[in-house]
Amino acid sequence: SSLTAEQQRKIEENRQRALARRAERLAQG
Amino acid sequence: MGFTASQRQVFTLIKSCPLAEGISMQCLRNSLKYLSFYDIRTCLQFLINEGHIYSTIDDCHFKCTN
Repeated sequence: SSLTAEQQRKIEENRQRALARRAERLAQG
Repeated sequence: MGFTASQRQVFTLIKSCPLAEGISMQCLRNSLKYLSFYDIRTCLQFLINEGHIYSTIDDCHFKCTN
């Protein structure tokens, strides 16, 4: 399925937020 | 990664989905019939909180971060 530019932007934004959360959790041990 | 069996199964399914929008909640439910809707939601919430997965086009589609 093809995604709109807005959907792709939203997915990337959510991915970056999740990566930051993962890094935060790892830092907390 | 310290997952329970259910969390690992949910994570593995999400990770294996090749779709750009990720796997849908409906697909997870169809593939994990032995887990209740509540159990799946609980696993998803844990994986989101830990940054292992994220929602994509809406709150019912998910992809993993790695």
